[in-house]
Amino acid sequence: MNIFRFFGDISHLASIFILIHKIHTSRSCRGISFKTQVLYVAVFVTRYLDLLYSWVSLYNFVMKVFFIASSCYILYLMKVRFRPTNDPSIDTFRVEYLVGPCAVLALIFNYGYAVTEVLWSFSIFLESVAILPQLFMLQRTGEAETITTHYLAALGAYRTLYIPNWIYRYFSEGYVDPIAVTAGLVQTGLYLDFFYVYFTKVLQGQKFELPA
Amino acid sequence: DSDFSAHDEL
Repeated sequence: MNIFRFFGDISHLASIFILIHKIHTSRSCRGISFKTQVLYVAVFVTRYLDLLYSWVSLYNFVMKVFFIASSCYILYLMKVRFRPTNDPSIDTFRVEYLVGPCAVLALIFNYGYAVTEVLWSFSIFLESVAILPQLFMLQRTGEAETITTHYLAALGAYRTLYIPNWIYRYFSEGYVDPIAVTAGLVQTGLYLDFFYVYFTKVLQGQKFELPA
Repeated sequence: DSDFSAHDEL
């Protein structure tokens, strides 16, 4: 554990709390892509299967359980509790174009032909693109509530902080995970456009609006 | 687990 990874994880936790807070206070999940949230459940469940057979640390265990539970809770909020505020007609990204290629990549690039290893790789690849339906929705509507942009910024910060974490681990442990690093770079890259608008508009007190 | 995989990360 190093400070980059720790603050990355804290940022990830924060993003989830921000999202739940947004849904509760506005009593609405408007502007949130259900598809992206479903993908996150798939990411967490396939990656954290090792909860069943390996122990890393209490920290690791608690975080994994929290990520699975909170992501399922968000689906409940969107599909049951605040269902009328969820508008599937603007959430139109074709998820099969993400899941299919990620499954193929996981079969090619993994650390061993065991079901759990392939699913681990799959979850890493899928996480890197899981935000796309959300970003696509943002692009379509052209604007977002400020709180939603804070959610996305915290989520983007999480993977951005994992990059210095990997650099740190490379020098301190001689360790590098090519699958995680490649997918992580892609994932962070997807946020660059968003970050640009976030820093130049939202943090200057303006509304998040994309140029027409 | 491979020594070179981030299985200890979240």
